[in-house]
Amino acid sequence: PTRVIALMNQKGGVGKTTTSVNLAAAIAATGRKTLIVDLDPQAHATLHLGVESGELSGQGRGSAYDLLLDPAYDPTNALIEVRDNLALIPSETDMAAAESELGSLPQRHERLRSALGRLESSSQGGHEFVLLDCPPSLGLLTLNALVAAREVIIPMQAHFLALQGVGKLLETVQIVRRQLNPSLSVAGIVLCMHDTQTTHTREVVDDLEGFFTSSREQDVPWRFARVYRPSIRRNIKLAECPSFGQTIFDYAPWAPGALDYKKLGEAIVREWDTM
Amino acid sequence: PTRVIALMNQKGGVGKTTTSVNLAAAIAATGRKTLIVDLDPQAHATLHLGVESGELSGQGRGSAYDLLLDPAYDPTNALIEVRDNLALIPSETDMAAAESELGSLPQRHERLRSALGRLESSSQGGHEFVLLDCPPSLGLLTLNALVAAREVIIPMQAHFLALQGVGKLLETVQIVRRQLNPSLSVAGIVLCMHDTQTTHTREVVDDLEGFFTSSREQDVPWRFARVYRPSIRRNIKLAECPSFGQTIFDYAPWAPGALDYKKLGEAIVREWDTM
Ligand SMILES: Nc1ncnc2c1ncn2[C@@H]1O[C@H](COP(=O)(O)OP(=O)(O)OP(=O)(O)O)[C@@H](O)[C@H]1O
Ligand SMILES: Nc1ncnc2c1ncn2[C@@H]1O[C@H](COP(=O)(O)OP(=O)(O)OP(=O)(O)O)[C@@H](O)[C@H]1O
Ligand SMILES: [Mg+2]
Ligand SMILES: [Mg+2]
Repeated sequence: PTRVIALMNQKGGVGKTTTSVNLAAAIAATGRKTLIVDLDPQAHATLHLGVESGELSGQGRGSAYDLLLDPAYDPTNALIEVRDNLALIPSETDMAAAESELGSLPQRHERLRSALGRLESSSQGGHEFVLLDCPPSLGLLTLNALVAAREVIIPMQAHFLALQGVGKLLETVQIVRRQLNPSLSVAGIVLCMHDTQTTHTREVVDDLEGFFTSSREQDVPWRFARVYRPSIRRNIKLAECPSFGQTIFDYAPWAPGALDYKKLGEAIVREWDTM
Repeated sequence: PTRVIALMNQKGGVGKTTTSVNLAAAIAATGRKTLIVDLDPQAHATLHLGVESGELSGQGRGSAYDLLLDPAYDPTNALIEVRDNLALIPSETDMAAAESELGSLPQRHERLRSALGRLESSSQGGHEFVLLDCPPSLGLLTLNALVAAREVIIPMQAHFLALQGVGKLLETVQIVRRQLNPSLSVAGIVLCMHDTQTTHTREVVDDLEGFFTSSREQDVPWRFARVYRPSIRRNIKLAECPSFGQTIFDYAPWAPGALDYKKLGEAIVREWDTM
């Protein structure tokens, strides 16, 4: 079985890509076969891993865009082995057109799920963890992720203004669970760019944890959600390494950012082994 | 004359609202009559200033949404005096529908410009500075801001991944200047959540300044753009005060965040006085 996780938050700049890439790398480093799918036309996860999204078609390689557009596309043609145990399905800027091109076609929400199914039953499948890096929106690309995933992890900052978007996000997960993907649940929140020193962030974390605790008895997709530990501390190295096409483990394996994502990766794997 | 500035960046979470509110407050504190218009359906600037966007219609008050929807709306009905010398035209969540409601109506890009014109010629006009807080997108709300404004200020972080969005932003300004608003220019960049200690941010700043310098002889809207000083340092107080409906000057007037925005406000006013 595969743990398929959508890293989702409609707010921008909250740490989705930084988490998708470095958490996937941390999980791969524990020896588990991992796939990351870049679903953002900005192609930041692709860039972060050192892949030139503009050169893919010239090399006859595919992208997430091909998987969405062509229900019969061979997903192994979009697969790139980027590190030991870590594969990537890259994005490209043309994917910005996917939303309008898929328009109101039937099954437009299921293209990714079906492509991942074809991949996993191929000889290049067998991934134990699949992480889906979502764009900052609740549109068709994110919906494809929510239909393909079994769990949602929400990267966010423990700030007052960041709390304002969470309601709408959970409401979207609820709608998708009811209408398109009954097995979807919210696994939890990863706090990014976290400032451990201040009372403000502690209050926001208490708020979030209190909300999840009070949802435990309800039939909601976040009833077993938690705030993951460790939080990911602010660490400039995490903002530097994308410019070299490197993960934090390539770039600065002893930096606080590496230690935090390493521990988070181990927690996600341990949790999966007991599920 | 009025300095009308759009605080614009299609990327999310870069400091648009924090800058709109605290820069407007800093300018107001120098004694200049200032207006801030909240153009984001998230209504964060409105929240930041302690105004309940959900209660407006109950009080017979208007919002930016009314100005966009009704070309004859009395803009003074949407004006709230929030501090000395500082007025707000608030937002409301229903404004998310504006894009589809204005659809392809003629003059749909000019609703805000025309409303601000009516406001300034009314008895409640006379604002010397107007700051427009944009949503994280290049859609109709942001276009209304770009048509109403004479200048664009781009809040952003000095990070590699943040650089990736700047090209598209400038391209949009260029298109609007050619087709809709020939007097539009890019005044510059405000660096937010700035980490002064690291070489990475210095390199990104050098990149940006080098780009502007090399554009000085070209007929482009950013030919006289600069990176504003001071940069706004990361300061948790800036993330706390929105939860109390306060500006940084209400909340922590001696905090680094207050000092930085105060200096930036003075720089923007001084610059205007010499223009
Ligand atoms: N823990 C951290 N410490 C320092 N910088 C960070 C950290 N996490 C992310 N960043 C930086 O913050 C910025 C936003 O992060 P990121 O791109 O991961 O967010 P995102 O949610 O994927 O954004 P988008 O909505 O544009 O896809 C980037 O410049 C990134 O390098
Ligand atoms: N200098 C700073 N120091 C610390 N926190 C900051 C600073 N500037 C902004 N923040 C916080 O960072 C988050 C994003 O800032 P802000 O809401 O101003 O960005 P934005 O570009 O308006 O976002 P959006 O795209 O959602 O409108 C908020 O939680 C805000 O309180
Ligand atoms: Mg991203
Ligand atoms: Mg904002």
